[in-house]
Amino acid sequence: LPEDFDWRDHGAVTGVKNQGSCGSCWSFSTTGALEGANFLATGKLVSLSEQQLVDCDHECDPDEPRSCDSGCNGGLMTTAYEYALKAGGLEPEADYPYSGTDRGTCKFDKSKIAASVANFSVVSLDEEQIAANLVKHGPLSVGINAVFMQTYIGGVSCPYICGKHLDHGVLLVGYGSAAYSPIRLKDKPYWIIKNSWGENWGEKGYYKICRGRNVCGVDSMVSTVTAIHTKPQ
Amino acid sequence: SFISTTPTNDDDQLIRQVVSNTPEDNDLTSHHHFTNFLQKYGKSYKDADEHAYRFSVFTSNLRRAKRHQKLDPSAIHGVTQFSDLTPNEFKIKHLGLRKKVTLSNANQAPILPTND
Repeated sequence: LPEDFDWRDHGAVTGVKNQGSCGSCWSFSTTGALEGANFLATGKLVSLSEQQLVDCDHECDPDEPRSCDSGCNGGLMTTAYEYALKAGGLEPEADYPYSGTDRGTCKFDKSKIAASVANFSVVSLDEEQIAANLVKHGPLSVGINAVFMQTYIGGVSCPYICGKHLDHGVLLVGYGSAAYSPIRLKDKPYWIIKNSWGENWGEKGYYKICRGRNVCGVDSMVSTVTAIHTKPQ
Repeated sequence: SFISTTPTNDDDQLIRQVVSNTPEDNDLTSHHHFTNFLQKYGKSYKDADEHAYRFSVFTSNLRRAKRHQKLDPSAIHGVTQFSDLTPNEFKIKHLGLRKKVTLSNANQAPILPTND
């Protein structure tokens, strides 16, 4: 594995988006992973539609039938992949733009599909496996406990104590081998995470969190997706 | 021996605040930060009551940012666009990952080699 890796340097990551006042982080995490997978499959980076997921994805968890993807009220990336697999794929952002509300009806047009899911899977808690899957398959969807993110401005977040309860969906796009930690007096490796709160939040929309001990549960819900190339019909 | 007169980062860590830190001072500082926050993020509230309430939430979040800074010293914590939201409002409006105990129903990714 390379010591440092960042999918932004390889053209697989779209610009930072903003979910607004809507609990749709799960849809941004899903599109981010599929945008990367589609880039690897086709060589083209296409921004994909979160609104399609918000409006049309009501997929439920087979283990918990009352737990379903529900627009601004929340969702889960793996069930969103399942939706995308069943629906045939996702439209481009340009054809189905984000509105930040879930009060609209589903306007999915199958003829405009820009990316389709070939397969998806969950990655084990092992950080080396997470890094290997990141490098091989593209950006990964991850869940995180966002308690420290409300006040985050920059640097490598490495809280002494952070809950493992996951409440936010984000996109893992890379990792770094070392960033200086003045208190701990040593260099610390970190994950690079793309968030969906706009470029004015964090480090131009990105969050750095230290690697090594599943801080804020960042290693515990990781999923990867692969895409197939689809031409508009 | 030689004593440097130039302050360094190490020196900064040894400097202790000796000016007063009374509630009045804190209140003035909070008002100053809140005014900057409103300007920076273009925020306004429907009436004076809402403004007062949001100021109280903002003050509470300033204290929270200080706590986060102590718990998370390698990051920078402070005022963000979410500083006028309670943790519950923040959760409802800007989070949204559904609770999931396990991911057992999804395929497990095959183990990849990591030594080359």
